[in-house]
Parts: sequence; structure tokens; C-alpha cells
Amino acid sequence: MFEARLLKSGQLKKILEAIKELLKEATFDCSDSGIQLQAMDDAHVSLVSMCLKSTGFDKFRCDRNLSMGINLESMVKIMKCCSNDDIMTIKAQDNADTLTIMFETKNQEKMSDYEMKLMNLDQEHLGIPETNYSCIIKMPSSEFARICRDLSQFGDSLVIACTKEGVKFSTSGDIGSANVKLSQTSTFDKEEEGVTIEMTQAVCLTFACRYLNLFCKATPLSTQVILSMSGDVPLVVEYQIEELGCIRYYLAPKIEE
Amino acid sequence: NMTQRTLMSYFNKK
Repeated sequence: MFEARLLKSGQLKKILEAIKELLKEATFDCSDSGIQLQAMDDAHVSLVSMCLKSTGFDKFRCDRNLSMGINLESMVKIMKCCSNDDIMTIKAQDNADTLTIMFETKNQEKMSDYEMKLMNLDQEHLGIPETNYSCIIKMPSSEFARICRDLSQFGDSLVIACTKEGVKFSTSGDIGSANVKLSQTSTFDKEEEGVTIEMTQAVCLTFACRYLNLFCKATPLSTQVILSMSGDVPLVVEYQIEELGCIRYYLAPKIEE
Repeated sequence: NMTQRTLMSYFNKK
């Protein structure tokens, strides 16, 4: 028996918005520690790794490990039927081929339930090596989204160059070039408003704007984003979901031929 | 000209 109760269904709505354009379907691996998801986009260029801790749920019960293959488009349809502050419960029997999703309003005057068919998906899990990244940049997630959106008007690729002085985002294309440079914030009122850089070695890598913009769909989940980079390894873009867990996106760089 | 790498170049299948 698997059962998880979340006090704000809006959190799961935002999570689905953050992954549905990269992944058509995904396996949700449930265990007593929580729910995990790891899946690559069709082109195998990016990977989504999500972890929701059991302790982040109002109630969480998972008697046996369960892998649920979910069509994300179907789940988005179901999630459209609830309000953000509805309480939701997801439930499945062991070896079930359906998942039940229930919504209740806070005053319990409206209850609804939906049953969704589960799928058998070929799981292709990748082993991601522990990496000590050369540069770890923490910045407001809205600022990162803004930069990706603005600069993708000019070119398909975004160069991210991180040095002690700051981080520079650059692109160029038919109409010209664009650069945005952020310095470490010296004073800020709230931690999430600042830009901080931990660096052991300068790094400069190039990434596809299209994927970066898709990762930015996670912006509503977190006020901060963490970018981790090392020379010639995939970029990690991480959004922490308050009390519940995190979503990490990995993106392979573009390299000079 | 830039080439897009895939994740398979970096991560192994489990």
C-alpha cells in the first residue's frame, strides 16, 4: 500500500509544470524515504532528477517499494481539476495498475477523486558520479530565468563564464551579441536576493538556451537557483522545494568541434 | 561550430 498526503496540491502542480515539457512520461519510484524520479529527455541531452522526502508530506506510507510509470500529460490534466490550496492524497495498492488521486477543500465540503492508469516504462537510470564542482553560483531564480529568456532572443547557445569577479552570461547571433554580468552581492537584506559564488577554478561552458529555458519552468518552486559547473561536465541547475525536496536538472555542454 | 554532447558521454547506465 502506498499513500501520500500533501497539504498544498499546488506544490505538485508546480513540479509537473517544471518537468512536463522535458518529459512526456516518467517513473515515480516510491519507497519509505519518499518519491524519486530520474529521467532524460528524448534527445538524452538533459536529465531531471527529483527527490521528494517522505517527511515533507503530511502523511506518507509506503509498505513496499513501488515504481509507478506516469504519463505526465494525463497527470497535468488531473492536477488542473484542483485548487492550489486543496489537500491532495495519492494512493496505490501494491502491484496496482492505477493510481488514485484525491482532492479535498480545506473545509472538506468538496471531495473529488480521479483514477489514472499507470504505464510500464523502460527505466534507464544513469549513475551520476559525485563531483566536486569548480564553481557553485547561487542566485535569485527569477534573475536566472530573466537572463535565459532575454539572451535566448539573440542566439541558440549561452556561454556561462564564472570567475572570482562574478558570472558572465553571453550569447551571439545574426543580429549581434549580448552579455549580462553579475557580481557577487556585497550586501543583501535577504539571502535569497543575493548572488554568491564559491569558486576553486574559473569555468567557461556553453549550453543550449532551449534547455535552460525549460529548466526555468521550475522558477515558481524556489526563490533561489544553484548552478554547479566544472570544466567539460554537465551543468547542474538545482531548485530546492521548501521542506519537500529538490529538482535538479543536468545539461550536457556544447563543445567546439 | 559547436556540437551538443549527450549525457551518455559523462554518465554511465546503471
